[in-house]
Amino acid sequence: KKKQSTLTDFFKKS
Amino acid sequence: MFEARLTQSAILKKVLDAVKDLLSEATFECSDSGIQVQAMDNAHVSLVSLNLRSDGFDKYRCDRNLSMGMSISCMSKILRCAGAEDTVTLRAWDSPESIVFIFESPNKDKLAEYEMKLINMDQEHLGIPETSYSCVVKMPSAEFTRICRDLSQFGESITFACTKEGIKFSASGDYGSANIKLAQTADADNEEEAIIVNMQEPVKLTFSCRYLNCFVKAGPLCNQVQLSMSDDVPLVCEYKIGDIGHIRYYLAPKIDD
Repeated sequence: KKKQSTLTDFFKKS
Repeated sequence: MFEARLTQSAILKKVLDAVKDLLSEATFECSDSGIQVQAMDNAHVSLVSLNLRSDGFDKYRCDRNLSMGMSISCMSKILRCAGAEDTVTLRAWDSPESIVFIFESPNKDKLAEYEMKLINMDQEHLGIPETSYSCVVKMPSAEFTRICRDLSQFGESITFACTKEGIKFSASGDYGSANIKLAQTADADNEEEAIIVNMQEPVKLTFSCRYLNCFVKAGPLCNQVQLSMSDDVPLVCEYKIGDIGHIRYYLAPKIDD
C-alpha cells in the first residue's frame, strides 16, 4: 500500500 | 507602473486553463525579467511554477518589483471575456490594489477593460534545488493526455517505469489492470511526434491520477511535454509556452507506507 507524500517532504520552505 | 502586452490573448487564456483546477489563488511576481508564479495546491502535493519572460511580451514595462495576489477563478472569468484574436494588456500602478485587463480587438474598434481587486496572501515559497534527473522523457503532449485519461479508469494512480528502451505507464484496480509502453522513436524526423528517452538510471515512480489529469490541461500550450524523474523525488512535468516561457508542475510521488 502506498501513501501520498507532500512536496514539503522534499523541498525546503524558503 | 507595470504594463505587459500580449498580441495573442489566447496564450494567457491557455495558461489560466492550465492552472485553474489546481490553484484558487496565486501571487504573481512581476519584475524587469518577467512574470513568475510559484504556488502549491491546498494539499501541498503539487506545485505550479510559471515563468513568462519579459522579452516574450510585445510590450513590457515594470518600473518596480510587484507581488500581486490574484484570484485564479476571477482571472479565468475575465480572460473568458477576451475574443480569440484580441490583444491583452495587463496594467497596474505602483503599490496597486487592483490590476486592469485590457482587451483590444484586431481592428481596434472594440476596447474592453476589466479591473480585478488584488488579494493579500500569505505565501509559502519552496526552494527547489537544481537537480539532474535519472530519466528525462520527451513525448507528444496529446499522447500523455490520452494515457493519463485512459489509465485513470483503472485506478487512482499511475506507475511510470522508465528504462533506456522507453517508458511504461501502468495502473491497476478492482476491475483489472492496464499498461501502455512507449518505445523511443528511432528517427526524429518529426520533432512533434518524437519520443525521446534520456536515461542515466532506470526509475519507477507512482503518482496520483487526479493531479496528472490537472497537469495535462496544459497540453494546448505545447505539442511536447517533458517528464523529469528520479526515484523517490517529485516528478517535473514541463510544457513550453511558445517563445515566452514555460509552465512546470511538480508532483510528490506516492511512497511505500
